[in-house]
Formats: sequence, structure tokens, C-alpha cells
Amino acid sequence: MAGWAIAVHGGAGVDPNLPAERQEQAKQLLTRVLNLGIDALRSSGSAIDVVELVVRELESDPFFNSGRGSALTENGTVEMEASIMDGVGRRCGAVSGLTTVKNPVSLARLVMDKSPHSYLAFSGAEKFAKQMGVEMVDNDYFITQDNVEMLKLAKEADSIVFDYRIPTVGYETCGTGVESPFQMNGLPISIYAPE
Amino acid sequence: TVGCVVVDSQGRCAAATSTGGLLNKRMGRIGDSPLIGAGTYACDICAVSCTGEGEAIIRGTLAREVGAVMEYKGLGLQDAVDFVIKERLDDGKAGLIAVSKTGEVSYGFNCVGMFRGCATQNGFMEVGIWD
Repeated sequence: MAGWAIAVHGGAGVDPNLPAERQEQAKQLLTRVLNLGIDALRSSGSAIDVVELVVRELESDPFFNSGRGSALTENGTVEMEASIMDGVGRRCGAVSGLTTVKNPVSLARLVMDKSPHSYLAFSGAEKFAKQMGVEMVDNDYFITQDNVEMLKLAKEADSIVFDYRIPTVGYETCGTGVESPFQMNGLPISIYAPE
Repeated sequence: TVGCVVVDSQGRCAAATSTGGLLNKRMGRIGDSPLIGAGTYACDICAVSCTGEGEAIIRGTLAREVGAVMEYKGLGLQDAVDFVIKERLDDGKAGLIAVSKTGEVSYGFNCVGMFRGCATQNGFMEVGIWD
């Protein structure tokens, strides 16, 4: 029998000028959730339980773009989405357009386990969440001050941003003195800060 | 975006992905994360979670493609990840993590960096950001 293995990610696309302390914060969070998963696997946790456990932890920490700390829409609100898939039988569940569900990945798990469907979105997903009795919070819970500032800057730049965020300080000097010609959304990559 | 892939000691694979999507996105925009086969996929041979430019990940059905080339081309996990990152992303920027039922772990990305960590039962553990 092969041994267990686990991998986690917190987003792709990183500003090469990411401050050292932010790098260290990211590594500490990744190490913490990795160890959480390792402990669960050593305790004979199943793969599907471990991925839910680890992603819930990442959703609850505002550092990366999911759950609390999610990127903001054009209206300054949060709309989250998540999915989960069990290789055994290729069972799956997914949710989109969530605004009040504290842990979207767990609602995706309930769609997989407790509904005849594989994907619920927006009001239908929220209604299902209430029926399932999952923890729900105001949309404000997910919004961080950093993200409010970043949305303001993104609107000024007339840009959407994927797994990057615009830094709240130093914006005016970004893009200067950087050798990389890489651009995203028409802007130098150096203006974007990672999650 | 965040994600996790696991193969347990019984060889069962699973994947999960969660995200707030794009900053300043239009209301109602759906990205790759909830789309099974695009941002998330698991079967009896591997599990995959993707992150990055969702629209490119959707076009490339990136997560399922890893399983497909393992299944139909007979590639190993790392070769499958490398193939998909190189051949299926077009100009999109993205990354992914993957495990196989035989206990391998792998990742790949075509952008500057990806926040990631991985570990295996034989004691290997790595946390990194850059290439």
C-alpha cells in the first residue's frame, strides 16, 4: 500500500518584490495547515475529510483569498465559491455566489453528500445552507480593510485582479526600476502585491 | 484561492478548492474553482487543485487534463503536471497541486510564484513560494 501525501496552495502569481515578512507569514500559515493535514492523515483520516479540514482552516484565516479575506466584487461585497471532489466514485459538490456561508468548502461537501445535485449557486445555495444548518455570518465578516483599500485602487486603475492584490502603500512608485516586462491587465506586474 | 489535495494511506484521492475570485470582478462572475474538471478534480488515480487565471483554467479544463494524460498517455504525475502547464494554458497564468494514488506529490506553475506546501509519509516536506 502506498503512503499518504498532501499538498496545499494559497494562490498563484506572486510579486517578485513581496516583502520578506509577508513571505514569512505565508510560509507559516502554509506550514500550519500542512501540519494539520499531516496529523489528520496520521490519525487515519480519510482523504475527503482531510481536504475539507485543511481548506476550512485556510478559509478562516484572512491571509489568502478565500472565506474571510476574500477579494471584493465591483460592489465592494464578497461572493465566494468552492468545490470538493472525492476520487472514490468521482463524487463531487460545488457552490458559487455565496455571501453569508462561513465555510464554503463545507457547503460544497454537503451538496455532495446530502443533495442529489453536484452544483448549487447564489440564492439556491444560500437556501440550501440554511436548510443544512451551516454556520452563517454577515457579509461584513469576510471583508478586510486591506481589501477595501485594494478595491479602491483597482477601481482607480480600472482593472480586475486575479490572484494578486495591489499594495496599499508604495503604489505610486510601483513599476519603476523593475526589469521584468511582464504585464497583467495592462499594468506592470510590479504594481500587484500577492494575497 | 486556496486548495488542498490528498491521497490517504488507503490510496483514496480527494481535492478541494475555495476562493473569493477576482478583485473588482463583476457580480455573478464564476471562476474555475467551483467547476469540477477545471479548477478541481479527483478520480481513482490522482487529485488536482488549480489556482490563477480562472478563465484560462476553464478553457484548458486544467485539473481533469492532468488525470486524462495520466490515464490515456500513461504519464507519471510530475510529467502530467508539466505537460498540462506547458501545453494547456495557452497564454494564461496559473498553477496547480496534485497527488497520485501511489503517494506521489507534485506541483507546477507558469507564473512568478505560487504559495504552496507539500508533504509525504516518507518524511518529505516542503513549503515554498518561488520557482
